[in-house]
Amino acid sequence: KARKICVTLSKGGVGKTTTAVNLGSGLALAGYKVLLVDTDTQGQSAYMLGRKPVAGLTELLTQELTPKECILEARKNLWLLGGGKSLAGVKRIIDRKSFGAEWTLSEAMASLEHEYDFIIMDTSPGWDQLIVNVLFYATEVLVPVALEVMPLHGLSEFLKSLGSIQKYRKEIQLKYIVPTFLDNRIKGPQNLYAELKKLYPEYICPPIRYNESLSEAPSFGKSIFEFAPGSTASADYRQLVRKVSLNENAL
Amino acid sequence: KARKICVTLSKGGVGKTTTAVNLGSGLALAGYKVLLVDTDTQGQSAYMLGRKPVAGLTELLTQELTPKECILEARKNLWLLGGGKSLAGVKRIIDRKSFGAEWTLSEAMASLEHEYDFIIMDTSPGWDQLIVNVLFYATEVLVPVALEVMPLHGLSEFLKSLGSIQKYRKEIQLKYIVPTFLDNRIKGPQNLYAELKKLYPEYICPPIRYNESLSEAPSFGKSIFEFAPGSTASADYRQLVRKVSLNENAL
Ligand SMILES: Nc1ncnc2c1ncn2[C@@H]1O[C@H](COP(=O)(O)OP(=O)(O)OP(=O)(O)O)[C@@H](O)[C@H]1O
Ligand SMILES: Nc1ncnc2c1ncn2[C@@H]1O[C@H](COP(=O)(O)OP(=O)(O)OP(=O)(O)O)[C@@H](O)[C@H]1O
Ligand SMILES: [Mg+2]
Ligand SMILES: [Mg+2]
Repeated sequence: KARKICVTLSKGGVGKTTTAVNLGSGLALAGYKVLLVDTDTQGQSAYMLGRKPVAGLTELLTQELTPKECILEARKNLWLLGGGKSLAGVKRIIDRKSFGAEWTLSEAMASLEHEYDFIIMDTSPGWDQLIVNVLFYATEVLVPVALEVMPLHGLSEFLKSLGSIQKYRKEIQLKYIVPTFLDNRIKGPQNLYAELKKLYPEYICPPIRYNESLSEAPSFGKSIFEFAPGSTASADYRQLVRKVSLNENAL
Repeated sequence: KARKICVTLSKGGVGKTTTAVNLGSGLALAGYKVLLVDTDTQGQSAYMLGRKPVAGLTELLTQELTPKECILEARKNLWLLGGGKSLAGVKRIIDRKSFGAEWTLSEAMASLEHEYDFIIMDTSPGWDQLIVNVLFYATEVLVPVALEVMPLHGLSEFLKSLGSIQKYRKEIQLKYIVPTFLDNRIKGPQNLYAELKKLYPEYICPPIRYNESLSEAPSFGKSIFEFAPGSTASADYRQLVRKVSLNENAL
């Protein structure tokens, strides 16, 4: 039975896509079958893996193509259902449904989810009908939060929004808060990390440190494990893979 | 006649709100009458100025309150039309209009824009009906772009989206590209800055350097000019105010 994990926060630029892509890549390297679903009109998950899908989530949601035609094999054990601009049109279609709009993604995914161990969803920043659809489909929420004031403000706002979804659907649960952009040279992020650990002790994961390799890897279309295997960035995401897979021996 | 400038880029966390707030604050300090309009459900413009508006853009768009009741005076010469979660409801109303949806903001703003020299619009990341409304109302586009690979990918995608709007409305023009998070200690951002200058010589503004003061100022509810008046961050935004106001003596 696939674990369905959405990587999400309304605040922009906190490392959602970087985390979805590297967590997915790491789980695949550890031997799990992973489907990475990009629900963002920016389509940056495929870009970060060096792929340019001609069809993806849009064509799955409109049913103009079969699942097999929408999913591409990005790596061994790692499949990708790409996002991109065409999702904007699908969002309008979903918005105009008079009922059941929030179940659109769940219905489209039902026939294919049994093939995977993990379904990792990357989401767009902001808050819209597609993110609501993700929260009506996923079971676990992983929130990357950059260690800065504005992202922390975004975190508390997002958790209220999540709460309003949970009134309608108890299955969606916050599970992981991943501090990102930890910089041991600056006090601010360290203080915010200490504060987060106090506020959310049961959810806090090992932090991802600031590392230029993470911002460079995308221009080579590589995961961090391919681009900088010995780096602290690789070590940090490896830790996250172990925590999420509950497998101390993963990777 | 008010200059209507939207600060926008679909990519998250590139400094849109930081730029809208500090550009608006600087123009106000220079003596111009400025209205800062926050069209983002995150409502972070008000937060960065230390204000918690009880009414704002939502109530203006639904017409449940008069403009006077929606606009608060945040500083001398600086008025604020706040954003926030309630905008999500308004977005749904706009989405369901069968015609004229993209002119909703323009209609609501028509009666009040003559009171200001500048109307600065902060926008949410992503792409939705409210951003389309902003692009059908504003005349000038200012794009902050963080000097990293993914934001640059976001810039080229955004410019294509802007082009598709321009087919319907010639009045909206790209005017400023503001490189942000320039870090003189790292090669990557410097190389990307050089690249941007080559690609867009007519739009490139003096860059905003990475500076912790910019991420700290919001927790005190202060603009950079109030929080760190002597800093390079203050100097950088001062330069932007001069460029935008076309006034070498501003501030
Ligand atoms: N730990 C890190 N160290 C250095 N750079 C990073 C790190 N994590 C992410 N980045 C870079 O920071 C930028 C933002 O990351 P990313 O695109 O993953 O965030 P996001 O939350 O998906 O953004 P959006 O809200 O636009 O979807 C990118 O340029 C990315 O390469
Ligand atoms: N030049 C800078 N130096 C250091 N920190 C900065 C700088 N500019 C912005 N920041 C910080 O970076 C983060 C992102 O900035 P900001 O919120 O303005 O971006 P945004 O594009 O409005 O994000 P969103 O896409 O979520 O609306 C914030 O924590 C902000 O305080
Ligand atoms: Mg992303
Ligand atoms: Mg913002």
